[in-house]
Amino acid sequence: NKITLVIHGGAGTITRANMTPEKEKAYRADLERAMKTGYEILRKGGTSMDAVEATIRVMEDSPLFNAGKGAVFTHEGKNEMDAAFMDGKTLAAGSIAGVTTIKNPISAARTVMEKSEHVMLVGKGAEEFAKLKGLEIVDPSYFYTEPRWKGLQKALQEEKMQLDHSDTLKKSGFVKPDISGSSAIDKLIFDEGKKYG
Amino acid sequence: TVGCVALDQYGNLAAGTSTGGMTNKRWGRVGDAPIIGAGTYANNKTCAVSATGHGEYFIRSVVAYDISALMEYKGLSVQKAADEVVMKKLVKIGGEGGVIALDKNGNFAMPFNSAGMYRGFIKSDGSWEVKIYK
Repeated sequence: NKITLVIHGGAGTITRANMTPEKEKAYRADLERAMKTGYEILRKGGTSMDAVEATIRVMEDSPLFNAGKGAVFTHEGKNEMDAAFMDGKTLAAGSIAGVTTIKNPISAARTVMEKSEHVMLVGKGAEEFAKLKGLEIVDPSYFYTEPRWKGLQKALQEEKMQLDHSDTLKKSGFVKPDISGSSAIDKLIFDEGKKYG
Repeated sequence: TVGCVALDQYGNLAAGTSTGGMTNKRWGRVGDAPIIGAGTYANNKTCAVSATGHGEYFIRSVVAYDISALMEYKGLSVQKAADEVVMKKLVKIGGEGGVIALDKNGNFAMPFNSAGMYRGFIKSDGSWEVKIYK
C-alpha cells in the first residue's frame, strides 16, 4: 500500500499580502515538522492512527495553530478545545469538546475511542476521564498566547461597538495569566482576527 | 484548527482533528471538529477526512461524511467528491473553509474555498510539499 499522510493547519484569510516572510517561514517549518513526524511512523511500519496522533500533537504543541497551545480565546477569556479521532478500519470514533486542561486534546479523543464505551465526552467529565487514563493535564495558562489574547480583545471591541454592552471579561472576574514579556514566537503567530475554527 | 489523515502499509485509514474553535465563542459553542461525520470521518471503504472552517456550516452539511458517501454511493473519486462538497455545496450556503481527504489508494484532495489554507502532504516515496495560498 502507498503510505500517505496529509495535513491541514487551518483555513481562512491567509494571503501573501498579509503574511510576512518570517511568519510564512515559521508556519512552513512547523507544518513540515508535523508531517515528517507522522511519516516516520508510517515508514517504519507504524499504524495510520499512531501517525495521525503524533502529527497532530506536533501542531497542538506549536503556538502557531489554533489547537492546543495557541488556541483562540472564548468570550470569557478561556482556551476551550475540541478534538476528534476516527479509525477507518473499525469505524470506531472518539471525541472531546470544551476542555481546558488537557495538554493534547487529540490524544484524549483517541483515548475516548479506545478506552471508553462512548463516542463523545465534554467539559469537566472529559477532563476527569483524561486524567484517569493518565493523559497530561496542564494549568489553563499553558495555552495562553499574546496574539490570540489580542484577537479576543479585538473581537470584544467590535462586539461592544455593535451591541454597546459592558466589558463581560471584567464581569466574569477573569484574570489574565501573569506571563511577563512577549516571546519571539508570539511575533510569528499569524493574526487572522476573529477565527471561526 | 489542525487535522491529519493517513494511510498505512496495512491499508488502514485514520483521521484526526483538533481545534481551539471560534474566537469569542460562548454558551458552550461547539464547532464541527469534534462532530464525527461533520469535521472528522474515516472509512477504509472510501476515505479519511478532516475539515477546517466555519463550523456551523460544516455541521449542517455533514461535510466529512458527505464526501465519503459520494464516493461510496455515487462512485466519485476523492477529488471530485471533496470538490463537490467544499467548492459547490458549502459555497452555496456561505460555508467558508476546506478539507483534506485521502482515499484507500493514497489519492488525496485538499480543496478550500477561503483565501488560504495551511496544508501539506507526504507520499510513500518521501516526496512532500507544504502550501499556504491558493
